[in-house]
Amino acid sequence: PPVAASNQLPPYFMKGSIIQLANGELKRVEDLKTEDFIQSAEISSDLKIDSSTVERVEGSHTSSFALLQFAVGEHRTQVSVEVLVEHPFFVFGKGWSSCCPERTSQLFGLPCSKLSVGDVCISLTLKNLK
Amino acid sequence: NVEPRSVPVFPWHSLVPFLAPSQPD
Repeated sequence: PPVAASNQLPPYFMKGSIIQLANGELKRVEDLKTEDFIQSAEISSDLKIDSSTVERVEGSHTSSFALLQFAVGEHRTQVSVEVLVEHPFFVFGKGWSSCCPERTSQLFGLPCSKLSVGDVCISLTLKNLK
Repeated sequence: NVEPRSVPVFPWHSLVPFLAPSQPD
């Protein structure tokens, strides 16, 4: 399979990438926990965490992309995004997950679970967004 | 002399998507 698509994902998903939390602590991307995101958002002056529930996953074995539909925030706003199948999302209590965890592990070395309908992903919004 | 290579450090929020659309008032 072509690997060119991997170039479209940012480098910080590569296993071993160093991530700085809001309190200054450094962690490897594969070691991040749900609490790291929650605590960083609490410290942040302009960002807050939203819960985004996966409602639909559309993809195929022949496509590099998947269409994900989320219900975002307390209003459960419907948001659809097209992503590379290897794009990881952080799921509450579950960790890194993607539509094709085998591909994510192969390309980035990042241990991943299968992203499924019902999973609640961490997403961000602006605190001052009215 | 071998200069030490700097290791990139990424902020935590780069890993998290912004999914919330603008909320109407």
